[in-house]
Amino acid sequence: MNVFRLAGDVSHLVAIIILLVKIWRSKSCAGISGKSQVLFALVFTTRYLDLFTVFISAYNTIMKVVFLAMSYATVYLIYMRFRNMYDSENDTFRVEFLLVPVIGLSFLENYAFTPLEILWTFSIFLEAVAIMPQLFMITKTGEAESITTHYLFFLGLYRALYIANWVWRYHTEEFFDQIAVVSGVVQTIFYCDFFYLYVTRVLRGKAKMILP
Amino acid sequence: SQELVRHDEL
Repeated sequence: MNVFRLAGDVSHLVAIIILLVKIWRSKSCAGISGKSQVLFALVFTTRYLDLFTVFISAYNTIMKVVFLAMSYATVYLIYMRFRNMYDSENDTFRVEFLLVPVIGLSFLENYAFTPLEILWTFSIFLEAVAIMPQLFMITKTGEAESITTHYLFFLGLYRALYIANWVWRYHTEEFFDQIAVVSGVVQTIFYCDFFYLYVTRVLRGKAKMILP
Repeated sequence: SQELVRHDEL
């Protein structure tokens, strides 16, 4: 465990908590892509099947269980509890365009052709693109509430810190995970445009982020 | 090993 990894995990946790608390407090999921949240729940489910096969540490187990529970809670709030506030008209990204290539790639490029390894690879590839329905929704409506942008900021920060973690691990442990690093870098690129807007608009005190 | 590291990262 290095400082980048820990900070990355904390950012990830903060992002998910921000979203959950926002939905709970405002009793609304307006502007939130339910599709992205379902994809994230699928990411955690397929990746953390290793909870049943290997024990790494108490930290590892607790964080995995917390991520799983919170992602399912978010999906529950959007599609069940506050479903009448769910903005389905603007959440129109076609997820099959993500799922089909991601499923195909995880069968082609993996560390071992076993169900658990294919599912692990699937989760890594899917996480790289899971935010696209949310970014698509913001582009479509042309705006995002600042709290939604804080969520996206911490999610992007988590990805950036994981890259720093891999650079650190490469130099100190000679660890290099090709699948995770390549898709992690791709994923981080999706946030760059958003980061620019976040710094130039939201951090200058705008209540909403309006796209140019 | 490399595999354990993968399962260690979240």
